[in-house]
Amino acid sequence: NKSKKKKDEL
Amino acid sequence: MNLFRFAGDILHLLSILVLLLKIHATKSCAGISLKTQELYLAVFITRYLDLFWNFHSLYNSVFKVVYIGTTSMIVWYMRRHRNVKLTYDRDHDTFRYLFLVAPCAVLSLLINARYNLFEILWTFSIYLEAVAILPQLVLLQRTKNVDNLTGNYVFLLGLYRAFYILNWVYRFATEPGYSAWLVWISGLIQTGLYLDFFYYYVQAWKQSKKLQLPS
Repeated sequence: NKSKKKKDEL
Repeated sequence: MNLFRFAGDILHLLSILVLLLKIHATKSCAGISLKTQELYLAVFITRYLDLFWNFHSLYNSVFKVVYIGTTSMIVWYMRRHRNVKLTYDRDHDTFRYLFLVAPCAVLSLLINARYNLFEILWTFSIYLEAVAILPQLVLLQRTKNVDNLTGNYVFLLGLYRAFYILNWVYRFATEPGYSAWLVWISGLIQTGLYLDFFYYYVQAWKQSKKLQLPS
């Protein structure tokens, strides 16, 4: 899931 | 998670703690921009709205709560604490919120990954974080003689951003399919804003002199 991945940073 | 990312997060936390401790210990917020602190609070709240339903890791959740909590405390000190609020440099901290918030809001409506409320708020927070330091940098320039803790605060913040760039380079090289253009470009702009400050900070450090910014 691309959008989930980009939100793994703070 | 890699070491660059971890170092970035720790430096970010450290920068906030340095500021909070300075305010708490000296009961003074001289030289600190309330505008920047409130913009950061807006950044954290709009970005971490997903705290309750988008669980990623305990690490992330703890940092999100700590960032919102500590920045709220700084804003509380500057606005409400009976001694601290008297030291706030209101006359020099005159940067207009609207100059930063409005363009970021428009840009997040125009350029985002998906058109829904939370995605747009998240994108807005990315854009706003990139420029939220500007009122602080302007205030530093006006104050001329920058005290050590304020200088260290801005330096640590800039260092945090530099480590995030290293983290992206590392991730790009090691994670197949990893890309995040929106975050990268905003991050590069954000880090770029610190370059001028970094130059004077390092000069002052090398000559072991007090940090002074040219007007």
